[in-house]
Amino acid sequence: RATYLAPLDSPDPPCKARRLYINFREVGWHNWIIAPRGFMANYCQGHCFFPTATKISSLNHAVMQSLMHSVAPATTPPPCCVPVKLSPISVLFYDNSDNVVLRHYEDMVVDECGCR
Amino acid sequence: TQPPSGTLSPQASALLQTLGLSPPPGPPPTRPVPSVMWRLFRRGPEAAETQGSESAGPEMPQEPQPLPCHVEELGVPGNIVRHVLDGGASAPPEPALGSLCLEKPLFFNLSFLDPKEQLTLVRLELNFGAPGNLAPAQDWELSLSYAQGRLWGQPLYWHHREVLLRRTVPTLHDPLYFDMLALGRLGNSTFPQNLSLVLEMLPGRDSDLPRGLCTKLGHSLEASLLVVTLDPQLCQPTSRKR
Repeated sequence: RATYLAPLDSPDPPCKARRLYINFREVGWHNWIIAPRGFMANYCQGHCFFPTATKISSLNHAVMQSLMHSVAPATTPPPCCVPVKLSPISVLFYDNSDNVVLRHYEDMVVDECGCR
Repeated sequence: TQPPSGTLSPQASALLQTLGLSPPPGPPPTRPVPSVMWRLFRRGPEAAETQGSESAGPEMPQEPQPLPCHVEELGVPGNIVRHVLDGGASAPPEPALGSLCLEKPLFFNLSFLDPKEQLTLVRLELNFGAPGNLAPAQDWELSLSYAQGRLWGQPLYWHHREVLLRRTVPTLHDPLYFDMLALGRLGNSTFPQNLSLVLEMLPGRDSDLPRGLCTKLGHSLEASLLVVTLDPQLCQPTSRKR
């Protein structure tokens, strides 16, 4: 039986999606990217300690790893907090041949995070 | 970011290459964005400006997604759409002879296509703009030829010239569209990286059009290609089951 649960004083909040806006002006691409001006890409951050890993989208392996981490933290790291569900966006831009290009990109927006 | 010299750092180049982006090296482009490209963008998988802005968490509302890697408006598979202008647009139309009203070479540089991209649509658009509205509402005989081996200094003389289509069009008031992949000569072979075409037009009836009108038509003609390709590497299955 695991007696060691999530540390109450953990500096990391549980694994979840955080807001991240990719601003094309800030990265200097605004002169040739027509649209969008940016997009909400988000990112994953937080701990995957036991029992957090059981409450969000996690692989069975990650649940067991989090359990093992709770009893042997020195030898077993916790699972990683990563994107598990993403969605696409399209980008309209000029290329170096003066064409207007619309390109579809998969996996650009983090919709959901989980432990892996 | 781009250094002042206009050259990209190796890291920036690698990043752009990964995303399949090749930004213009010079000042910001001023070419207007064609309405079809705006329309396709707005019908894309998201309204990107607002996507994910409601909340960043597992409670995000799910909206119905369009078919992946499919350009719904054009009815073809694809994940890259390019609008390519006629490279010879600045050249004045050649003075036509006889009953011909217009004879104009069209050049399209498609060398940017990556070998791994599969062509699914090459649509030629001919738009005669405002002067087209001045043209008499009558039938026009239009022919499009594929040309190879242009003779130096002779814009309308070629080693090889082959008629791809002849068509009667009822009016020039609306844009004309031609599916180039449906034309046997181009659709059945590797599509040329440099596409040279010759457009010929003559009035369908025995009308004595003033030469000035033909010249106006030639100057107002805007030819472009809408090229749709499918890059399978950009189109992965959304979920994998073991």
